[in-house]
Amino acid sequence: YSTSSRVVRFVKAKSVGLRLTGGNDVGIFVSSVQEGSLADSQGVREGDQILQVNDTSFQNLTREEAVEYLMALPPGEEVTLWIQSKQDIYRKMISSNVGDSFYIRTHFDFEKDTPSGLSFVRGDVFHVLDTMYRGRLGSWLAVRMGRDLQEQERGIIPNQSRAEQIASLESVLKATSGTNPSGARAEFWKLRGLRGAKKMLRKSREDLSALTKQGRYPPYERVVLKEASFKRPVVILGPIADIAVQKLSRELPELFEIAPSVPRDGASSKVIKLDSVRQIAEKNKHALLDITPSAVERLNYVQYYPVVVFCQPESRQGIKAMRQWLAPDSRKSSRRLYAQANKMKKNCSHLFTATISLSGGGNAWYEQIQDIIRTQQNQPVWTTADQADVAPEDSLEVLNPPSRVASGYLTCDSHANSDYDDTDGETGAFTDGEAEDAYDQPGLARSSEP
Amino acid sequence: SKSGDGKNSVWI
Repeated sequence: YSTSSRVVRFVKAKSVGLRLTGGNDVGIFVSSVQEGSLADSQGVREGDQILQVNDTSFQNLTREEAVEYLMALPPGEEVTLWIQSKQDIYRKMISSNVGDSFYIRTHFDFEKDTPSGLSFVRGDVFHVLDTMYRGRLGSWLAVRMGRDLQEQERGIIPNQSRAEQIASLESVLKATSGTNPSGARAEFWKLRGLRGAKKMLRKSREDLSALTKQGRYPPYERVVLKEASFKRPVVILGPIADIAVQKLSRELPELFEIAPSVPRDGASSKVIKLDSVRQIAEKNKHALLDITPSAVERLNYVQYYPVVVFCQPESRQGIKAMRQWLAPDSRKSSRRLYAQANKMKKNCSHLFTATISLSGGGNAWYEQIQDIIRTQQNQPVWTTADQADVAPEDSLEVLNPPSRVASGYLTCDSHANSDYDDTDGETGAFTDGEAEDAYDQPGLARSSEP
Repeated sequence: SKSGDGKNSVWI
């Protein structure tokens, strides 16, 4: 607090009689004082920074949060303001047009409803620049962040409370539609945003998927850019995933290790223990995981942030030729692999951290996968903001969930990466209508099952 | 339009 800081007290009338500017990045400032208001008579002036109101610090609030806080105070009650005159910073702030500044990751899909709006899909990251677009509550001014971490187009997105409404409506619609390709996702992200989710995790049972049954939908997650202090797990998706994983672990054993899958209790399906992923990371290697897309979401949730490379096939024939060349003994159906890849692309692309094309000849795909893993390992990751100030050397410990959670399981991919008994010549019933095929499909499991 | 001078902002 500067020497000019002071405390003012007055009874809130119908309103406080102030307009605010600034935001979490620069502080909350008074931009106007209503003439004749009690705030005016108590000496609140334009350019004053509000440090605290009653018991609430204003030092890190967004402009919207500050406004909502003051609006929610009941009229007729005394308000105590800690303020300081900061004319120089106030002028500088106005001339440089800065205010709020923070990053969010979205956890619902949004179709823009105004020309200046931005559409987005879950997983998109935005830099929020103003939580009160045009001075009113309702929309945030934001810039989309590209995969290359460069800022892209600027526009408006719903504010927190509108986002909550839209997201919960979306999840209700999806839950009741019956043709929901992302029920598991929606459920998962519902849980994902819960502030208390970690507590729930601690109370957790063995199967993380049990957690996805509860919780509230989190529309926006605060994130910061942070480098991974451990070797990120790697998930390869697409029609040659099995081959890629074998080749990486065989040819580069000092860098890659396949995470072992174990039978799930009382079931023929298989799971990967989260703890074995952690153990591989502790050996300073990338764990190679054969898991479902929804298990990828769980990995993100527990902040392992896997590198997820999708191998995009050119055609069914291309897959067939490639697999005959790379794994002549495999009996996987190229028709099925091709259909699965298409569904995965349609339903899960928000989970991919990179996509490679399989149309190139030779071993280009293999080189590309290695390049991507190397590059992404060295790039920072959008990480939950809550744990941003953890010391790097502690990160693995903290990034990893507590021990009870570490015994959690990841569902093995019963669908994308496993070997099917059916062969290319077969013409079994296989429809494209089942969008959830690309996600966990307990009904369709590994080749060991009937 | 950013927060700017806050003169377009709602009264609270």
